[in-house]
Amino acid sequence: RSALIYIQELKSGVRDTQLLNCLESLRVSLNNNPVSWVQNFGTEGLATLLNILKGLQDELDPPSVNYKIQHEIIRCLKAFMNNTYGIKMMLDSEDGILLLVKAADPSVPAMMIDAAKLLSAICILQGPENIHEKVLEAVTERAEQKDCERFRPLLDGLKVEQSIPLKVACMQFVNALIIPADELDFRIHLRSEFMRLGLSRILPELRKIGTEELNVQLSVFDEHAEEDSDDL
Amino acid sequence: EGEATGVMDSLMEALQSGAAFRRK
Repeated sequence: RSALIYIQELKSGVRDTQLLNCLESLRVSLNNNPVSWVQNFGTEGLATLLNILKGLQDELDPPSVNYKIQHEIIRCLKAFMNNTYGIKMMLDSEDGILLLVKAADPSVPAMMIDAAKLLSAICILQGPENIHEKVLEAVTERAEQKDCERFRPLLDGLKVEQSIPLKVACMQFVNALIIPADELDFRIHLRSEFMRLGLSRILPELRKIGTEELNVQLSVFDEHAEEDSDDL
Repeated sequence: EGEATGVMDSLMEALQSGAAFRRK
């Protein structure tokens, strides 16, 4: 199927299992075709995906297939963004980052893992503009919509009852939100905001788990906190 | 076609290993 056929199918209003099947097939195509194929899918394809994601996120009392579809769109976005063209298109989109932040929802742990990893990668992108701040702004905007503290969803993803892969993804996102900040004062401010919100109580629990992937993120957190504290 | 692919994969790998956070 060509990129254009996918766009037509996505725009045709297919729903539920048919939509899920279409997205699964699209993800394979985005992953396995050359970048020229992704470029053909282009801004129109991206806008269509984001539009569907937005509609699903806004649905009240959604059926469980809704979350499967949302998750599959996140996977498609990752495949779309696996090249510099796709990243640029996503960053240029009006609400792409905000929609990813909304998808980082601890009540849908599998989707949150992928969304948080994608957002972490966006935070560390090198670019002329400060992309890390854009992510932080989207996190703040989402919190204002939900009327909660901006890092609450991340702290909820780190709670005792959550899976280890989710904890790793959240701890990675915590690091990706703090470390790329240019100013020492700002990094210290962000770190203390996390700590005040409950990270200081959660960290000892996370250290007890002892898996390699989690330990990497905990060491990164500790080392940077120590360096910043020394610099201060 | 001169366009790099695997950009996200590389970034995610660097995040997972901690390499992305090493001071330059």
